[in-house]
Formats: sequence, C-alpha cells, structure tokens
Amino acid sequence: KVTFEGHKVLRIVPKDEVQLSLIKDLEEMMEFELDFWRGVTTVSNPVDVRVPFHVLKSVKDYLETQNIDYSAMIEDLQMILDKEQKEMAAARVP
Amino acid sequence: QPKNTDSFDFANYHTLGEIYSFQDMLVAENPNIVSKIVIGQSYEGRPLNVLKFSTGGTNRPAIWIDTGIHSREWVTQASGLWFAKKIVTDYGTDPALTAILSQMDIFLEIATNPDGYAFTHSGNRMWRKTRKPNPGSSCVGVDPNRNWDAGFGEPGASSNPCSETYRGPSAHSESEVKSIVDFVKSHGNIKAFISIHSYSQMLMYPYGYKRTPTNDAAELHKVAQKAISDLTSLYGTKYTYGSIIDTIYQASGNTIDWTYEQGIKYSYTFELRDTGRYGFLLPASQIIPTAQETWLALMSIMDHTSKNPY
Repeated sequence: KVTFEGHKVLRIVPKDEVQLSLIKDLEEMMEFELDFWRGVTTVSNPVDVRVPFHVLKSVKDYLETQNIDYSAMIEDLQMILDKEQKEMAAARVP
Repeated sequence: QPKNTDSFDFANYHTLGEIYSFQDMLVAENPNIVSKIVIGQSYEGRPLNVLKFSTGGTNRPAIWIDTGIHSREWVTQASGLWFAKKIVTDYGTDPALTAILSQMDIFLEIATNPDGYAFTHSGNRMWRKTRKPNPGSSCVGVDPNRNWDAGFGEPGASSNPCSETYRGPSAHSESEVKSIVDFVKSHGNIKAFISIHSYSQMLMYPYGYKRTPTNDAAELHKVAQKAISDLTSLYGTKYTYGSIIDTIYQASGNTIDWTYEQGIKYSYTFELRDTGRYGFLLPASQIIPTAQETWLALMSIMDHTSKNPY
C-alpha cells in the first residue's frame, strides 16, 4: 500500500502573471513527482500541490527563490490518512 | 453490515463493496421506484451500476447524475449515496421532486470509476485515474475526465501516461467512459447531465476545450446562478460559476463538453465543498452538510430542466 509519510500539501497563491507562469513551470517538472490537487488557474487563485518528502526542500527552495508565497495546507498527509482509516474502522464497530 | 438503507451510515466513507450492497438494498426496498442497470464493466471487470429512479412510462426524458469519476474525490461517492436515499425519501412528500419524477427519470451512477475507487481503499488513497495499463509505460490509468470525444487531444489534457490528466490513447478508450457514451446515445432522451467532482466549490457549464461560448450560455449561466444561490442559502458555502474554461482552466476531452455536443443542453459539472484545509480528505463529518447543500443546487437544475422542455 502506498503511504505518504512526510508528504505535505502546499497551498501556493500566485501574486501576478510572472508567478503564475513560474508555478506552471513547476507543474511541468515531472521529476519532482508533484501531484497538483488544484491546478494553476489565475492570479490570486490558490494552487494546492502534494509534495513528496524527498523533493520538499527543492520545491520550497524554488518557491522561496522566486519569492512566491506558500503555506502548508496539510502538514503530514499520512497522519490524516491514518485518522481517516481509524474513523472508518470505528464506524464499522456495532 | 447495515440491514437496510435506514441504518446505513451516510456520515462515513464506505468501501466499494458497501456501496454495491447499499444499491442492492435500496432497489430491494423500493422496487416501485428504483431499479439497477448495469451499463458495462470496468477494466478490471467490476459492474458499472446505475440506479434508475422512475415512476413509470417508457423512455421518459431523463436526468443523469454521476459521482466519483475521479476516484479519490471520496465526498462525491458519499454524496451520491445520500442523494439516492434522499430521492426515495422525498418522493411523494416533496412536491418539487415528486413533480420532476412524474415527468422524468433520474439516473445516478455513484461509483463511476470503481477500479480507481477500490484502489483508493487498497493501494493508493490518492488515486484519480482509471486502472488500465498503458502499453509502453510503467504508469497506469487514464484521466476519465479527459477521455471524451470533445476537443480530444487538444490543449488542456496530457499525452503523457504518467500525468494525472493523461487523456488516453483515443477518445472513449476507457470502458468506464465508453459505457456512459453508449448508454447516453442509446437512451437518446437525456435532458440534463450533471457530473460531480470535488473540491474547489464551483459549478461549471461547457465549454472547457474552447473559448467560444455555447449557444445556451446565457441560460446556463442563469440556471447556475440560481442553483448556487440555493446551495449557499443552507450553510453559506461560497461557490463560483461559469464556463469551465473561464472558471478553472482549459480542459479538453471533458465529460460535459461531450454531453453538450450530443444535444444535452443542461450539462453541468460540480466541484464540491472544500474546507480550505483538507482537499480530497474532507472529514467524514462534512459528508452530510456537503450532500445537503449540493442537493439544493441539484434540485434547482432538475426543476428548471423539467419546467423547460426542449
């Protein structure tokens, strides 16, 4: 079963067209194995992306170098998935 | 296992087996209004079940609703279960729904991508696509919302099998898509088609693959405005609405562009509730509020469809 230890979901908010274009570039970098939950649309619209642990530093560096604002929407994906599984299991107990 | 659909736990997420059992129980409990149609098989051989809600007649004008074409969007399948129960509960007591069902049938496909959904439980909770292998690639699956014959292969979908928006080798290459295509064509009298996704709180109409507005854009916009006003009235959830290409981004080969081009005027796609913190992992406690508010919008679209025959 695939697990997601240390994966974060970052919420990135492009401030202008230049940042929008830089985030689009990120979308095309297949080597980062990023999973865009909410894709690039327009300026000010958030982009949500799941970032695997092994590329987290590179992605953060890229965003910070370009002065692009981001925050962690989900700090640790696996923690939420574990909670979801527990809740489902608990719901099955009569 | 619940013994009947009254004891089914709508406030929790369920496995595919539980969804299939629910469908069978609902049919058994309500044989006069609900039946199950199997429109095809998924790549891995699972049945593609559609619930038909009908009060009689032959080949009546119909409304189609599907949930879960992107398997990881769990709140959509969970909402689909709630909608199914809501239809049988409200028929005969809610005048608006009763009036709709007196003229039209409703088709509801709850697990539109069952292989993907099963895989979200067994292998990868984040799985979005179908599960058919791609020859020559180690990456599996096609985005079933880029696989339709409407601008297929144009910008707004990927030709890379490893992409989450991989369009597939050809239009309707996925049995999950082709089965709906065949059903819609053979039925020939579907008047509204609503495809439900999550999560960014949007209601959209065609087109996604081109900027040209549809001939019905003004009416579709007005219907969307009313639907969202109704949705928002319940819990204040804010939605945006408009054409796909203007509201989100260019998306070629998508479901509702194809249905619109087949002559189904009231073609819409939803992106359901987003708490802003969980994305696809919306807590189970939010399933019922999400379904309740979405139901108001669905009723609004269905009501308009039934009152504006074409």
